[in-house]
Amino acid sequence: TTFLRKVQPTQARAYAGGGGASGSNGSRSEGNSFLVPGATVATILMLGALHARHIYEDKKIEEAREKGVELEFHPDVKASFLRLLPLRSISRLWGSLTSVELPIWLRPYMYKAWARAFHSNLEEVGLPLEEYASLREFFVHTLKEGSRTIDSDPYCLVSPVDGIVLRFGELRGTGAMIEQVKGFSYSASSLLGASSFLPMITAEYAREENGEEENTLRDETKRSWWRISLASPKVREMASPMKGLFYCVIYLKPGDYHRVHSPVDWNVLVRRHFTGHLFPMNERAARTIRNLYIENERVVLEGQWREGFIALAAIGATNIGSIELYMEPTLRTNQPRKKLLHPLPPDERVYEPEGIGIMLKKGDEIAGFNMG
Amino acid sequence: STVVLVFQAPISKAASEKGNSSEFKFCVKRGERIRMGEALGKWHE
Repeated sequence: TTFLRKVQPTQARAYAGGGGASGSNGSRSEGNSFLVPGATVATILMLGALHARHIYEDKKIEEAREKGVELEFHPDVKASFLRLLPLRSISRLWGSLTSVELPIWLRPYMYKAWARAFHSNLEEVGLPLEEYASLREFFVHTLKEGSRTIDSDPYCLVSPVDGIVLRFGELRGTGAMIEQVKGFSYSASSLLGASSFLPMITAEYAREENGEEENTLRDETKRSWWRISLASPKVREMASPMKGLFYCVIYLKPGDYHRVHSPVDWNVLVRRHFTGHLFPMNERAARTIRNLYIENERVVLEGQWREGFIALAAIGATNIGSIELYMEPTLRTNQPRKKLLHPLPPDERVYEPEGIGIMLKKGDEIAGFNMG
Repeated sequence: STVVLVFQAPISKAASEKGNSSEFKFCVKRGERIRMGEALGKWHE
């Protein structure tokens, strides 16, 4: 970047100078114009390679879907090999490369190439392309006013992101298993954390289903205030209509808008940050890497909405490794790991004020996925 | 990157007893593209 800054004024002087010196200056500036920073070349090459792979994989998945074939879990050597790679370091390197400030003249070309490769819609980008200094900045762009309409139906829950709906359904029984792909599932409590309120709810739900009597108040003295905040409405609502527990998994492709919005009006009571691997998150990875969703680094927000419990987990990947929480700008994700062998417990933060947490409205921006 | 939502929503008691609960209904299909702000699921009082 420093080099480019030096080159451009030199070029400008060369063109402005003209006269007898124009011959020698002209040839020097012509030579300089071919000097593109290494990072940019690497990025362009990577875009080409990713685009080719993207087209190939999309075609294969589309063909499988047309034939009615459901993806099945099938671990392979490539997935095992991924575990040996320093994916977190690669992710941070990728983040550094894409943070390189691009010359203004190059920005539109670069972002148009990205949009072409990953099917992004440039018409809805919030600012003129020249104003995004780096690919990383462009990647997490805002939207133009009015390019999304938030469904205002009070009895509806909206999508927090742009993406592809991979899985959805109802969690039944005490296991509360979410299907990764056909033949392999993971538990919702592993995804959200052992201290999540979710297991208690599922247990209650299971007991309610069986019509058994229960005493949910007996352990309340041992619970923290936010657990009580979540539990109390449940206790109060024993006679009211029953509640089921549902889930939805949405995958964001690289070309998608990468900010996360609030799906409903809710109070965020607690945040959990799990450090972990940064495996790729595409459909191939989902059917070859065991426990993909609970091994990757993620940020979980848990709280309460009018119908009870709600949690949102934002899961990182190799290329999009860090998650930025707008309500907590000091949170840093995708940092070098201190302990490689033993997984660390999640870093948990309870939001103040007690019992209320942070109130969000449907459609409010919550978080952004950053490159690297 | 991926986002997973886990949430409680109303179900009808009668339907639940039959093992096929759902006051809340998803209005999406698997593999479908969805945009931020579009309805994922709806229910009625």
